[in-house]
Amino acid sequence: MIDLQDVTKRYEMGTQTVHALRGLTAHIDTGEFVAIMGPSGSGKSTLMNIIGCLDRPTTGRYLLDGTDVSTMRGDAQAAIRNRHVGFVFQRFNLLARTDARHQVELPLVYSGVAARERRQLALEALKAVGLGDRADHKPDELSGGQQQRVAIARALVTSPSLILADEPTGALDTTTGAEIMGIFERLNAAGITIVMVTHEPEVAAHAQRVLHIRDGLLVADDSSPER
Amino acid sequence: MIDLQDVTKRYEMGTQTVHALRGLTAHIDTGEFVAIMGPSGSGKSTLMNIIGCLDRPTTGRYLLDGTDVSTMRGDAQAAIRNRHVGFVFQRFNLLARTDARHQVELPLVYSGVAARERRQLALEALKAVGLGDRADHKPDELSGGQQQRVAIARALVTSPSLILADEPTGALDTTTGAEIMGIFERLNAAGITIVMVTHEPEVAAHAQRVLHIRDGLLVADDSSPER
Ligand SMILES: Nc1ncnc2c1ncn2[C@@H]1O[C@H](COP(=O)(O)OP(=O)(O)OP(=O)(O)O)[C@@H](O)[C@H]1O
Ligand SMILES: Nc1ncnc2c1ncn2[C@@H]1O[C@H](COP(=O)(O)OP(=O)(O)OP(=O)(O)O)[C@@H](O)[C@H]1O
Ligand SMILES: [Mg+2]
Ligand SMILES: [Mg+2]
Repeated sequence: MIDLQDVTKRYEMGTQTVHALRGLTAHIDTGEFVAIMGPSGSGKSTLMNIIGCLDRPTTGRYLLDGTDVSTMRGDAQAAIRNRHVGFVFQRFNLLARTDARHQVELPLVYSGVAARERRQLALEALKAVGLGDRADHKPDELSGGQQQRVAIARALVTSPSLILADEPTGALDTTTGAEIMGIFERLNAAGITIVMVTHEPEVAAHAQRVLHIRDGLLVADDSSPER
Repeated sequence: MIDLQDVTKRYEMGTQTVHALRGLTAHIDTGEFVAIMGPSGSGKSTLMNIIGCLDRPTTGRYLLDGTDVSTMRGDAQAAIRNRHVGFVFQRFNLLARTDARHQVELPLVYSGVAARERRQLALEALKAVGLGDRADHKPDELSGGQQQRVAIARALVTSPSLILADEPTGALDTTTGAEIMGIFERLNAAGITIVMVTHEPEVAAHAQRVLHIRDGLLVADDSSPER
């Protein structure tokens, strides 16, 4: 499903160049549950943005379900993204003045879902992450972990076939994090592909495979049989 | 140094009231290294904001070094904060268009430090958190963990006597997180008081004492001798 071929990403900053990805090749099949680990600044979020069609490689190719998206136009990329991908951003990326229910409804608005059904799906998604009683709270009326859970509910509400989650339990206590992992495992068992960045080994243990990134390169691909 | 007496915090939200803190009493001495743990939404950040004079209790008292700050005016609170407290916010709270060096210089600007000395102190603080080569990067040119480290450097640059850190390693891989904990331990050994929220037991293990919060109440105060 996800086919990255010698992908690089450079940022030109006046006098210096930052090489965020230095030639990464990886293949992820439909239905896999993959974790990505690596040091701070090693290129994990950059890689996630490319996989999620939010950014393009500088060189190399990225095929999503056989289609070369690395050279696609922005609107074509957006269409693919809205229909198939649920993205949990590392910094949550919520709208500042919008309450939880409307944040979660947003992907359904883009998909043209009617208001009554949107509201029901959004409230169900919020209940699933333990926020049924916070639907009318805006981000500054929510704790850090509650904001993260709103972002997770938003990523799930369209029933995407691919979930990209960048540190989905970073702001959550161990118990709440385990509940979110339970949701991901259930979705993966139903056939949904999950790619998840985490720095916590206990969270990565829920995946079947771990890609280790360091300095923009893939340094290990670990599918230990006990997973 | 920190004396909280039956502190409550309520948020009135039209039809319902959220009881974020329900009567919390705790004493922290100068020079202690205390961790605060608890489920998502249990009141940890609310408590940290009150300790850091960014917010006031609804009822109860808060004495900082013997002074009742719970009824102080905003400008008096700000003066105390700027002189004595370094705050690492859960959501980092960086300025959107400002590069790392100027973010870290900001508390020194408020303290009236001259430009040349500000630059030097800011660059030293960035080096200490491993970001010496990222001084000219703006937040959207930094990884999540790098943004968090800029926030940490900013909290340390005025050599405060009290550090309040809300999930200071939340966005950091294990190795980088351990380096930050090394910095905190060194500062604490030099007499600085540290209060730190974390949901990771390995991070809490660096503190001498753990306050456990649940539903706005203190449910355990743990100073196990092996710490
Ligand atoms: N401005 C506000 N208005 C209404 N409710 C609020 C407001 N700020 C916080 N809350 C609520 O108060 C409770 C405590 O929030 P707080 O941010 O202190 O939790 P926390 O322990 O830091 O959680 P986390 O681990 O998720 O960061 C939460 O249930 C939250 O929804
Ligand atoms: N827009 C940009 N301009 C310049 N450099 C950038 C930009 N975005 C990211 N970088 C740099 O690229 C490198 C990789 O960043 P990335 O966000 O992918 O790291 P990461 O592995 O997600 O880190 P973390 O674990 O801290 O979130 C970092 O060194 C960062 O400073
Ligand atoms: Mg990242
Ligand atoms: Mg919090």
